Amino acid sequence: DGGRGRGAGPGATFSRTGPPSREREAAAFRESLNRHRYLNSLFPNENSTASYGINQFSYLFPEEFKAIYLRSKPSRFPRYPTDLQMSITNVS
Amino acid sequence: LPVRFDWREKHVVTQVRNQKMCGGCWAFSVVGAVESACAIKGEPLEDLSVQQVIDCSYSNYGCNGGSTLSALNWLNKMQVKLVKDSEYPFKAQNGLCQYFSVSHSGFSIKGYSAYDFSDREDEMAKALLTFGPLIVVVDAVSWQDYLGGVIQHHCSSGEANHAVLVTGFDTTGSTPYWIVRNSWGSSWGVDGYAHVKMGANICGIADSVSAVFV
Repeated sequence: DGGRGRGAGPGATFSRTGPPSREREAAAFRESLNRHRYLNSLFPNENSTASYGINQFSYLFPEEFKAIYLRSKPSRFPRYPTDLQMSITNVS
Repeated sequence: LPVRFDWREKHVVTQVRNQKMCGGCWAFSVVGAVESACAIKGEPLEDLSVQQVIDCSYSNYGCNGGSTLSALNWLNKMQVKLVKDSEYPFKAQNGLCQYFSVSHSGFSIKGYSAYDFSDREDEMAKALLTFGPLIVVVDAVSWQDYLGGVIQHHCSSGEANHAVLVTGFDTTGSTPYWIVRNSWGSSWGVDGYAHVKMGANICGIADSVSAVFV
């Protein structure tokens, strides 16, 4: 990993061994198509709602996608004080 | 609050970038916030080095993952000067940290804030107006398939796993939404951006919010 010598870091649950096989990519693509149908079917009448479909990630299984692209570690953030009201300076 | 606001229209947001097969979203979002904060202060808008944060932010894991909070703490505590991307370009893999002389020009931060704004997205919008684009960490599992429109379902505030940059909001339509810059290239989503419904902590967008001061 480029001389870092560190562990694989957080969330390292999927380690790809070599380029994906055609079969694997085809299976992932089919699963993506099914997922798109489901996601788009639930709120068909909401005109502004998100649409889901084929993009550069459709050849990845969700666990592959997550293992490569979703690598930000969560942290605990203090709650914004309820009694605090931020005044907005005039934004020029 | 204005009905809509977008820092892109003030020309203080750099172009969408592509993290490729590197799990460095946490670095892209932090560097994006510093770029904008500096431009808001009158500095020229330019790409700063994400690779420097990936290689040198020792409490993170480079392309294997990291935390926005750790990166901000490192930038602030070490008073790191971020150099231009052209001087330390992105390689989409971990590398050995490159050091620069003290006299080398760069951009450092004076501080940062980090809050959970869930249930207070109106205050979060004020923070956006006051400090500039906000670093947020969201649950982006369903973003794998996103093509466009306002994300308002299928996106829990479960486990935060992806860092992005909120550059604006738009409440003029039937569904108010945050304007969110991603780091998956400009062909993803809406020219590289996602629109996430405001007011319901969709994707956990308000749980982990940071802003930088320069």
